[in-house]
Amino acid sequence: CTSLVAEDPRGNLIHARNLDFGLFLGWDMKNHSWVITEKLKPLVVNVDFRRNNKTVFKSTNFAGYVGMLTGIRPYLFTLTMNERFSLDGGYIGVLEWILGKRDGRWMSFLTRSVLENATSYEEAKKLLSDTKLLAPAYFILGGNQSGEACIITRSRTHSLNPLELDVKQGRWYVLETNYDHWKKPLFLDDRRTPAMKCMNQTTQTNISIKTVYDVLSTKPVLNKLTTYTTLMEVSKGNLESYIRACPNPCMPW
Amino acid sequence: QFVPPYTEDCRTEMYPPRGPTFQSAVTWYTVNLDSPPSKRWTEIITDKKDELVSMVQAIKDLADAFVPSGRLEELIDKALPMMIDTLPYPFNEEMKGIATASGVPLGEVILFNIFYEIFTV
Repeated sequence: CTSLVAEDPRGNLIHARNLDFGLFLGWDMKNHSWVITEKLKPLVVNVDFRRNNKTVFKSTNFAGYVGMLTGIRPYLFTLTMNERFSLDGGYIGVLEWILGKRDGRWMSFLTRSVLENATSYEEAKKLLSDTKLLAPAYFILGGNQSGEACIITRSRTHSLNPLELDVKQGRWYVLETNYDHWKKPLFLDDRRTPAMKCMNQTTQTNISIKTVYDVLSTKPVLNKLTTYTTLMEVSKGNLESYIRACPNPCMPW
Repeated sequence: QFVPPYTEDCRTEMYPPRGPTFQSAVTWYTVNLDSPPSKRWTEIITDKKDELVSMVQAIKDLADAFVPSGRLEELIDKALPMMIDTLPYPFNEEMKGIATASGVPLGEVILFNIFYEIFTV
């Protein structure tokens, strides 16, 4: 996955993501594609969650999956999550759960609760940073004010080295793939470098929904695991998604 | 660009989405949070039932590939439903509604929804 939040010169925040999933879950030799990735694509839906006939939040989901991976609380905040690998992983959390130790939260139920109940960027940030989890994760959160965006790197129990937008210091976007931002990504799977190269080449002056979509359409940021691309603008309350394909030659991940 | 990782020059003018990297648009649905949890996803699941069954079957085929005896699949269908009421409300009720609307066994719906934690294995 690749998630990013960028601030344009007028202080608008753009939050976008490629959702990549299905690694090692079966390769279709004939079609040069991942089996599960291709099965997930037809399940992608955009959902408007309403209460009292008013939108509470909107999301891009896989039908049948009640948790949230990508969502917007219109005019308040935007949220995506990327997978994080750690030896202290989800299987330990699941084992604890089975053995009756149930003080952690299932990742996607937490993101669903945040989108459904939090009413501000700060509240969402606190919940995503402090709640104990069953599995490690990256939460990429955008607010509705200039400078409000961060990457929350979570272990099961802690938030590690939060990275915030800092436009004055020249950090006008934050970008997360699936590696801790203070470490180099695995050289076999470096999607961070090409994505940052294209963001820097775009420059803040030209950043927009369109040019962010260009970045997420550039291989290997776009790869055989990419199921959908979602673009969100909190100031307009807007979410749009597109199901992707990656024509050969294309990286398997 | 023609050797792994096939890094391209930065793409431009890709928006609005079209061409070989754009497979299709995404359909919008409404979920009414005032409805009972077990009814919320019925419209979506009714539309996407075949695709959901097909995706779950692909995961089962994978499970069988790892454990040809079928024991893993049996475990999913027998053990996971026993944990449904340990999962937080209203998500447990929503999963029950999805199983009912799709005909997919509850254990397999649960597996799909906790796949993130399981997959870290």
